[in-house]
Amino acid sequence: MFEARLVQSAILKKVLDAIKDLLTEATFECSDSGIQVQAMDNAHVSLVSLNLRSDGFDKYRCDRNLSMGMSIASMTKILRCAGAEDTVTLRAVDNPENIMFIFESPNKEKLAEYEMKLINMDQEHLGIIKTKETSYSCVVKMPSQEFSRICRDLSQFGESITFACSKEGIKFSASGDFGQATVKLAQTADADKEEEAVLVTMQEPVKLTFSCRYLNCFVKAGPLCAQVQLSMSNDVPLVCEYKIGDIGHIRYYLAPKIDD
Amino acid sequence: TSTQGRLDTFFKVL
Repeated sequence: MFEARLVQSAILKKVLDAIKDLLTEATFECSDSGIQVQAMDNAHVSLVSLNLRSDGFDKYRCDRNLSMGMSIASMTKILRCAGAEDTVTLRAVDNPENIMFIFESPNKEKLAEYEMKLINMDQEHLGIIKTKETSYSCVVKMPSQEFSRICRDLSQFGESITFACSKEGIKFSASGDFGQATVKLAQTADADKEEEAVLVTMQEPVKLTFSCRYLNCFVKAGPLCAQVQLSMSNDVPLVCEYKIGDIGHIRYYLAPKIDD
Repeated sequence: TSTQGRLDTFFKVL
C-alpha cells in the first residue's frame, strides 16, 4: 500500500508545471524516504531530479518500494481538476496498474477520486545524482522571478545565454542578428528581504553558455520558490535548484554548450 | 561556434 497526502494540492500542481515541458512521462520512485523522479529529456541535454521527502507530507505510507510510470500530460489533466484549496492524496496498491488521486475540499463536503493508468516504462535508472555533492566554482542565489525575467528577456536575442560569474556578481549575456544584451547583477550588500538577495559564493570565476530553450523550461519552477540557486563550474553541467517548501527540491541539470 | 553538450558526456548513465 502506498498513500501520500498533501494538504496543499497547489504544491503538486506547481511541481507538474515545472516538469511538463521537459518530460512527457516519468518514473516516480516511491520508498519509505519519499518520492523521487530522475529523468532526462529526449535529447539527453537536461535532467530533472525531483525529490519529495516523506516527512514533508501530511501523511505518508509506503509499505514496499514502487516504481510507477506516469504520463505527465495525464497527471496534469487530473491535477487541473483539483480546487486550489483542496487536499490531495495519492494512493496505490502494492503491484499497481493504476494510481488514485483523491481531492478533498477544505470543508470535506466534496470528495473527488480520479484513477490514472500507469504506463510500463523502460527502466532507465539514472544513478547520476546519488554521488556526494560536488563542490562548484560558483554558487549564486538570486530571486527566481529575476532569473525568469532575465532568461525571457535575453532569449529574444539569441538561442543561448552566457553566464559569467565572478566575486562581484553574475553577468548574463546574449547576442544575435539584431544586437546584443547584457544584464549584470551585483551581489546585494544588505537586502531587506532574504528572498530579494543576490548572493555569490565563488572559488574561481566561471563562464558558461547554455541553451535558452532549456533555461526557459527550468524557470517554470519559479512559483515553487522565491529564490533559485545556480551552481556552476567551468565545463560541467549547470545545476539550477528550486526548493519546494519544507518538502524537497527540484534540480535541473543542463549540459553547457561546447566549442567544436 | 559552439554546439549543445549532452549530459551523457559528463555523467555516467547507469
